[in-house]
Amino acid sequence: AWPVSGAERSSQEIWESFSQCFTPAVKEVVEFAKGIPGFQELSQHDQVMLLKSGTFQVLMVRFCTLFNADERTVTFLNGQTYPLPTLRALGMGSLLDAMFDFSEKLGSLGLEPDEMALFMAVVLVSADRSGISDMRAVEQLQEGLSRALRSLITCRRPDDTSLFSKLLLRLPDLRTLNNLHSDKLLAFRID
Amino acid sequence: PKTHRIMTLADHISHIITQDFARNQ
Repeated sequence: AWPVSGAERSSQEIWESFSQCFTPAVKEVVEFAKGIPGFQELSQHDQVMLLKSGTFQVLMVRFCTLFNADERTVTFLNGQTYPLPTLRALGMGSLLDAMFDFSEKLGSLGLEPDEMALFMAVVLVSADRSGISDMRAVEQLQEGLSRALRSLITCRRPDDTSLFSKLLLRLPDLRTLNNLHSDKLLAFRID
Repeated sequence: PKTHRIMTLADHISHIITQDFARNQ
């Protein structure tokens, strides 16, 4: 319902708007993580390490709903909608193409909001383990959350035996997205 | 004149997480 913007705004302004969207989104992932049963039982060090390595991937899952694959537009969290060519001009083409592709694949699985939330929890605790001090505790948390996701999906779709494995196949995609794009630059105006 | 702080997505994410946990200690 938002007017497609971009024409009258400079690429610098769009870039700043894109960058500023990340700050609240990251804070929301941190709050989300604290709500995951068992997450706060991890050491503070391990909580920080998992968040640092997994937040970008959780954001990729969360941002899926902002990508309209049919109309090739992206709606930022501030409500502004941009056509893909406008954003491509900012040099974010490769990241956006990868996110469109990922959001189409994940979107096709038709997850319910609670299933998506549980999947994001699994994504976070499945993130890169470098720097983790208590590996056993993180693995136990991951196993518990994966079991919960599997049983939630199985009980809702008893005859769709492939959905859970299709979901797990998205984890390497997310890791690739993270490795390819988390070094993208953001710009914050300092007045 | 307007100046800009440029940082990678990963560094920006790390910065916000470190700030959050420091504030809540």
